[in-house]
Amino acid sequence: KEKHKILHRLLQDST
Amino acid sequence: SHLLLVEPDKIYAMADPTAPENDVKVLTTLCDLVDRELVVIINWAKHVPGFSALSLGDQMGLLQSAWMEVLILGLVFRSLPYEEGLVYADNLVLEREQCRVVGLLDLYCTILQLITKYRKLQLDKEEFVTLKAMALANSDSMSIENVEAIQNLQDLLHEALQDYETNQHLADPHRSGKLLMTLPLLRQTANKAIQSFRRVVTEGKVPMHKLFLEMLEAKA
Repeated sequence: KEKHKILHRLLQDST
Repeated sequence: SHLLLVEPDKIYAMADPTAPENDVKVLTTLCDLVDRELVVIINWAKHVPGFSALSLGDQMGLLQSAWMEVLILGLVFRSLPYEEGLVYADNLVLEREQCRVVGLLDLYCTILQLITKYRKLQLDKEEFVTLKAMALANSDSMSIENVEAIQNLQDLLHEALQDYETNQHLADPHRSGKLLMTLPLLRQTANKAIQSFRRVVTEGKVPMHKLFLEMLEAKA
């Protein structure tokens, strides 16, 4: 998940 | 009807007005557009029924495998009404010659084959949104934790397509099969697109945004 941090962040972003 | 409602708004290319008109400018504009479209696709996926209930790992797995198929299906659908050319955005239509100049002729030809197929079928918007969700759910990611949940998602979408075809395209009982049989070409085209954009990265002439690079790497 470290390697794919932008995707990870965008999926967690609720907006 | 839910998929129609969550269909994202159009996005537009934002070319740098000060950059010289050449192949690098076209590719830079294209790669910037793809990077922004990726954000749109990730947010769209969250609204596909059942997707947000999956584990974060499975959501990532599906998107990492399917993003280019989703992107290409959108491109193909936008291009259907046009005689020639790929409608990356309303203000970024690339015709054969431009694709050749920027080194994407091979990709152009494959995408055109897909466009021809869907044009013959007269793919409508309901079918487009359902196929797009199916491409996401059917991405054959190698890193799926909850196989059953993904299967449920696939079944749900398949049912929606069958329901729609039974009600709207009664005259052709094979229509849903015809649509599903386009998915191998979509995958093949997406793989070719990934290779093409990796080549663009390797050549190093075009600045690439971080999310686009991350997703290209994830497909390795």
